Amino acid sequence: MNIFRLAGDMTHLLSILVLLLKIYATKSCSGISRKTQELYAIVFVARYLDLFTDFISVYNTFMKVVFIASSLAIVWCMRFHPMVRRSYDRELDTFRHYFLVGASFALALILHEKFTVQEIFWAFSIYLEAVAILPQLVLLQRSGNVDNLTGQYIFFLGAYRAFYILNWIYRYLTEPHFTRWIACVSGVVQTALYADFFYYYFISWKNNSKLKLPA
Amino acid sequence: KEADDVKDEL
Repeated sequence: MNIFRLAGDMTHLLSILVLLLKIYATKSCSGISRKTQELYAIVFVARYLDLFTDFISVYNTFMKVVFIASSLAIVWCMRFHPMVRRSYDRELDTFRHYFLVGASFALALILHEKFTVQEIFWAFSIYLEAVAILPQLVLLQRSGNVDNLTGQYIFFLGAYRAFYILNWIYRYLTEPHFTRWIACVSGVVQTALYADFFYYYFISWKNNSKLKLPA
Repeated sequence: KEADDVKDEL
């Protein structure tokens, strides 16, 4: 474990806590893409298949359980909680996210570290996570105004993978045989997808104005 | 499983 990876995990956890706060405090999920949340649930289930077979550390197991449980709870809330589901922007959240699932799985069948079920599902979860934010960014473009908690949620979600990139650079420099090309290239693509959001987020923060994404 | 197969990152 290094400081970059710890910062990344804590930022990722923070993004989930901010989203849970928004949904719990406002009893609303307006501005949140359910499709992106469903993709994240698939990402965590597919990535943590080793939850019961490989014990790394208490921290590792604890965080995996938190990520799986929170992503499933958020999807459940957005689908079945009477108050929350009413505020879902169904007509704005129209990205065909199943294409992302199919494409990521197809890519994982071609590009993986080992041709085993666990490795293919791991690569699939890495590719899917890189594009999982797309329905959310599309929804933001359509809904125009972004409430503070949603903006902070997306900011922390984007920042966490940027910390992971620093982690991979650090590990590459300090650990002789460390290579995680699939995760690293995918992580760079994932972070790049947030580039314009980060730009408008920074502008709104600098001008102390409401975050607006150009339609 | 070999050591390097185990994914120690989240």
